[in-house]
Amino acid sequence: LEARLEQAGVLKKVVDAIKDLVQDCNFDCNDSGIALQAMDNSHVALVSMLLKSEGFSPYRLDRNVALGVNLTSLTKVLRCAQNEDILTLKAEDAPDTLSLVFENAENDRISEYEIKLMDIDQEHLGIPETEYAAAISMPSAEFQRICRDLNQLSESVAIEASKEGVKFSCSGDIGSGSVTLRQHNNVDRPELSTKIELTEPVALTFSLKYLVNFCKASALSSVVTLSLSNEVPLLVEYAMGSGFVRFYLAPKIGE
Amino acid sequence: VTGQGSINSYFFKK
Repeated sequence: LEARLEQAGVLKKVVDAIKDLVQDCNFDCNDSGIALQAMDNSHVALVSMLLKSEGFSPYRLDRNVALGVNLTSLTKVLRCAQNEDILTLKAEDAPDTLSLVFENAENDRISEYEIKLMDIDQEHLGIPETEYAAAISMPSAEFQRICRDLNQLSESVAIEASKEGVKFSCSGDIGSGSVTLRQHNNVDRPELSTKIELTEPVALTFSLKYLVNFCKASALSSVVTLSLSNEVPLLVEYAMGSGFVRFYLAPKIGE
Repeated sequence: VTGQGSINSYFFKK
């Protein structure tokens, strides 16, 4: 594998977004790019990430390879890169190590690091194609604020989507709270719009601890999309220019 | 709210 990324910051943000949810995981390298799928330890959430091969220049791969990486170790090495550095990932066919090279734009500094890889026997889950009953896109910063605010009052949030809007509500020992967003279109700054596509009303309850954790991906995209259907996991998606980070969260049950 | 579902019960093993 040899994959060169113009901005090391992209990988830094991706790893920052998922490192508190999963510790050890395989980066699966194939023709479509570098992908990752992992569940958290408690098997409540699943993260799915893809950095498409088009996002790298060049992207060269002789045969598919799974790079078993400890994300804490990778974070330590990525801290040694500037966001604007050019990052090149290199690995042999049956690798023991992953090589990371950081070069500044002026091309007068080259940093070379290696991290040890591990064998990770990870089960891959098939995610069924789902026609979601509701898809809500909104500013990622706003979603982050709502999750953090409500998490002060409660450990779970009810998300209700209807044609009137989307309502996030919670109640806890000290009281209760809710935030309702109505659809609106910001013509000048579309990333600040809230869009609600609805085929039928949805009401589900989720753990806020996980949602707050997902919001660490907010640096990746100014827009987040929430996709919901009754009785299936919530999909929280951060799209990047050439890839995505998706989080799936199992709903609370037995209300 | 009484319980937390697990993600494996929604997605199938490959």
